[in-house]
Amino acid sequence: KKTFEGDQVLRIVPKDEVQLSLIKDLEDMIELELDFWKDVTDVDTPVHIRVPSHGLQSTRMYLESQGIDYSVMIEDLQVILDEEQEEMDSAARVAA
Amino acid sequence: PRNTDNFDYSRYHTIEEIYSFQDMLVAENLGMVSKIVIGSSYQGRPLNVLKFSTGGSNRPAIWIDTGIHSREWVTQASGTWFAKKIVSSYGRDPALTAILDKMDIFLEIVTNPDGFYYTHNSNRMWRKTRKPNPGSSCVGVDPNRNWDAGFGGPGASNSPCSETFRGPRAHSESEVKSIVDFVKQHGNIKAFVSIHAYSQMLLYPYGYTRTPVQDQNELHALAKRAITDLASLYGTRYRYGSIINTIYQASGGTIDWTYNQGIKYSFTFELRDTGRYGFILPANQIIPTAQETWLALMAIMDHTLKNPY
Repeated sequence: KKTFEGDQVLRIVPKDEVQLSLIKDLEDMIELELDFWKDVTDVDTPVHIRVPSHGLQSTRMYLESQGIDYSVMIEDLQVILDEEQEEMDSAARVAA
Repeated sequence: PRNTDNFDYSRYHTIEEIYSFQDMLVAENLGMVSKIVIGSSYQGRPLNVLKFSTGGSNRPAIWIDTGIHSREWVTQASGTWFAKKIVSSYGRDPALTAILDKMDIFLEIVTNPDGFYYTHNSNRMWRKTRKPNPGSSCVGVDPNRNWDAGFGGPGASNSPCSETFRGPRAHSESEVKSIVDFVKQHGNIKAFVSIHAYSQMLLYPYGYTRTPVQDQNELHALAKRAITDLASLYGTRYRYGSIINTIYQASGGTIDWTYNQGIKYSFTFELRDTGRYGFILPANQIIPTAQETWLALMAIMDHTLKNPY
């Protein structure tokens, strides 16, 4: 089963067309294996990107070097998934 | 659960549990609900569609599908809730009763069953189908880029490793082709609503071209009414408009194809977005999401009933 330890979901709000374009360039950086949960659309519209742990440093460096602000929406995806699984298992046990 | 009253709508369920739910609902409502298997997935799972009908033959119909992108769990969960809501509202809610007295409703709760199974057992973040791609180690096609509507154009990828891989040809995915065949064979579907998550939007065609649809004004006004009704419950604010103007260009999308087939009331939803969890929407959000979405669905279905074409 694929796990997502250390994967983060970053929230980026492009401030202008330049930032929009720079964030869009991330889509072409295949080696980072980014997963766009919420794609690039317009200025001021949040973009959500799941960044695998191995690509976190590069992605953050890219954003910071371009002066693009971001926040961490999900600190560790696997923690959330474990909670979801536990909730499902627990509910199933109660039902049983 | 032994019956659909005891089914826990407030938690996420496996595909087996949803299949079981569908069979229970049919058994409990033999006069109104039937199960149609419109095809099978690549891995051989049945593509089940619940038909809600109070009689008649080939009545005008409304299609609703949930979960074409498998990781969007709140959609399959909402679809399950909708199914129960339809049977429990008939005879009690005058608006829904009027709709079902004249029209049929088709509901496909798990539109991408292989992907859904995979999200539960192998990769929670899986979005696409599970058909292998010859010559690539990457699996699956984005079934919302696989329709014959601007297929192969901008806003879809030709790379099998991309999340928006369009597939080798239009309707290459049995999960898509089965709906295509069903819609064509039926020939009397008047509204088609495809439900996704997340980002809180209600969209109408087109996605593949900037050319506005002929019915833009009507669809825009209807979308506005639907999201207003939706917001009336919990204040959830939706954006609305054509796909290409509201989000981005996307070719090969579901409702572009259905609109081009003559189904005027073609819409796609992106359900609730808390801004915190993305696709991992906590289970306590399922029922509020389904409840508010139901109000928007009712607006669309009611308009479809009252504006025959």
